[in-house]
Amino acid sequence: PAPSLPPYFMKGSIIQLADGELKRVEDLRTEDFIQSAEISGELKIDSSTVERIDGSPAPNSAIIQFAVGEHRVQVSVEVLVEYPFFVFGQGWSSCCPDRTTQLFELSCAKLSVGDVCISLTLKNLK
Amino acid sequence: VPVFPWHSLVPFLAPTQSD
Repeated sequence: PAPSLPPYFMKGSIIQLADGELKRVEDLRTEDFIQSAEISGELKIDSSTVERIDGSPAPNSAIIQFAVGEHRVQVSVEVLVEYPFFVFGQGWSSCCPDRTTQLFELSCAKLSVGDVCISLTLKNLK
Repeated sequence: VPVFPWHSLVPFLAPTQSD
């Protein structure tokens, strides 16, 4: 069977923010993630800039290289092309927005080099 | 109806803390 995305990216999925508020996945905003991370205490929002997007040998997959955080640490992840990332100030974006919309009904922009995505790290890992 | 925590939707791109 083909790999698929987790169910919470389906349009209409109910997401609980750190303050307990419930929102639909398609209604989430940049501030929701930032405020939730502030409340959580354990999680920190990082800015991860898309540096490269390459094809992958795996079907329907891409390899995205990010520069993560203030130190711009290079991190590569292999994802399905329909996997949505949340871009600061823009919202959900994927390598293949048509496919994301087709599979999940989630409105998506095209993820491009230079986009700054929300990612998480743990606080105080040292 | 399932409710999912907000942090499920955001990838952990933690720089490796292997030091």
